[in-house]
Amino acid sequence: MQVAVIGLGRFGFSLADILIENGHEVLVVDKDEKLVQEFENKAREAIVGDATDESLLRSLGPQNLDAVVVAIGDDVEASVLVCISLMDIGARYIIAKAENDRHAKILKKIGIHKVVQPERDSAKAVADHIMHPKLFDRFYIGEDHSIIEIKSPKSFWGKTLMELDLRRKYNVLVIAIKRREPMFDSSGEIKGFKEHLIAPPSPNEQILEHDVLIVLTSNENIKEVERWQ
Amino acid sequence: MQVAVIGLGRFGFSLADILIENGHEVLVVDKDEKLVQEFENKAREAIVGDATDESLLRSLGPQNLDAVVVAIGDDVEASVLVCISLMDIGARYIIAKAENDRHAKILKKIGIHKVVQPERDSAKAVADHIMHPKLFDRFYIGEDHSIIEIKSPKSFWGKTLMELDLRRKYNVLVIAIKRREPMFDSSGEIKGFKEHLIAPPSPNEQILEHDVLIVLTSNENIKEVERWQ
Ligand SMILES: Nc1ncnc2c1ncn2[C@@H]1O[C@H](COP(=O)(O)OP(=O)(O)OP(=O)(O)O)[C@@H](O)[C@H]1O
Ligand SMILES: Nc1ncnc2c1ncn2[C@@H]1O[C@H](COP(=O)(O)OP(=O)(O)OP(=O)(O)O)[C@@H](O)[C@H]1O
Repeated sequence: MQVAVIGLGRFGFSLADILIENGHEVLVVDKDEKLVQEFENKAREAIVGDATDESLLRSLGPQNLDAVVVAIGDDVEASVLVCISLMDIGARYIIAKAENDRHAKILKKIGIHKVVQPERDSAKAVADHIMHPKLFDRFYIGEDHSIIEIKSPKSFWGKTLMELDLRRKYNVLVIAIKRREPMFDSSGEIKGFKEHLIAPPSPNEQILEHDVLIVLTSNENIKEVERWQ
Repeated sequence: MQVAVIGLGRFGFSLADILIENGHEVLVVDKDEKLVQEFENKAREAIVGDATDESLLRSLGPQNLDAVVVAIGDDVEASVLVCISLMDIGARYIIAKAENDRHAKILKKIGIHKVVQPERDSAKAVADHIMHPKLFDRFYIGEDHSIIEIKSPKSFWGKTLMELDLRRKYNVLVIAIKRREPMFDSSGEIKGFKEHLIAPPSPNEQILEHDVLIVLTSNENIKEVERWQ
């Protein structure tokens, strides 16, 4: 893949790094010389300049790239101007970071393919973590369902999935079991776990103490699942 | 839940908002009066002040709260000082935002329960989206597996899961089907989809044109799944 990243703040910098680590060709642009220098030997091109300058954007050849990412935050006007110029030049796929909901609304309105709000997405994940302390992780599937990772409750230990009959009792589906075997240090304390995934679990699979269950459930049901003891 | 949010930048502000919307009690602190005023009528307490002031932190009663979130970015020293003070006072659960990997390392070392890096997490998700254009979404399960959302390839349309035999051929597990029924506008163009989830799909379930498959696969296998035509 060939990707241009415009703006090397925390988000843009990390993104360019990850793409380069995975062997993709990256062009970076920023008005801050120090940031651009970090990519001098890693990026295909590292350009110091003002991205609102249309001739600079044309020189990147956005119409030949797989994606262009506009990662300018504080200066909303610059972000929107750069996006409009890229669309005029014929960029195939534009991803832009938005500072807040108002900025996001403008970007979507002008037709940006994907708009991301890193802080808001992270705030939602942390809020979920606080509001649902028993869930190790949660992924939303469509409007009404989630896949959750939850520690196996004590009342499940030693029982098989067939005995527990969770689909009938709670209308949930155990997709996989993360079997975790505890590793002990010299004083007998658990210092970590060795994990392997059992997917799909057979109906005769017994649930063990340190197992984490990967469960598909409706969002309405989550409160019920959290009450498992 | 009772939660204190210290620092009302993009992340802290969104987090406090989401928690209040979900009916939880929130205390907010920031040195910027304008930001604190936004929460005057919504938060249980809205305090203007410097969070590195230990008497201010004590007045929040962190030992009685379910969680305290330290969302201070640019001033790494202030963030770390606030975290150390909260631990000394006896806060039960501390979540802190880190500016970069070095800041994250310090926070983990002093024993902060959860450290988040919003920009890095978002950069990883966007990099995945660019590197794997066919995947609508991807969730990592343990070290070696992922659950992915992928549009059903043309060669699957009209066939049942039994006929396709994906477990044997590709070692993947179709957990659910997001059945999307197109909605047309007056000129016959698709303007959106009505979605419902089929979980678990029966072996005789036929795959339709607009279906999105929710698939559990090993990370090694993903390249193979992306080649489905
Ligand atoms: N017109 C411009 N041309 C080129 N680079 C720009 C322009 N405007 C801003 N930048 C660069 O974009 C980067 C990110 O911008 P900014 O700091 O405003 O965003 P941010 O939202 O705080 O970033 P993050 O949250 O990712 O750290 C900065 O490195 C800045 O130098
Ligand atoms: N010592 C302090 N006491 C109270 N509030 C503080 C302190 N230091 C910083 N803040 C506040 O924390 C908030 C976030 O800080 P900052 O802007 O440094 O982080 P940020 O990483 O840019 O935030 P975000 O990425 O979430 O927008 C600001 O509103 C700032 O006023």
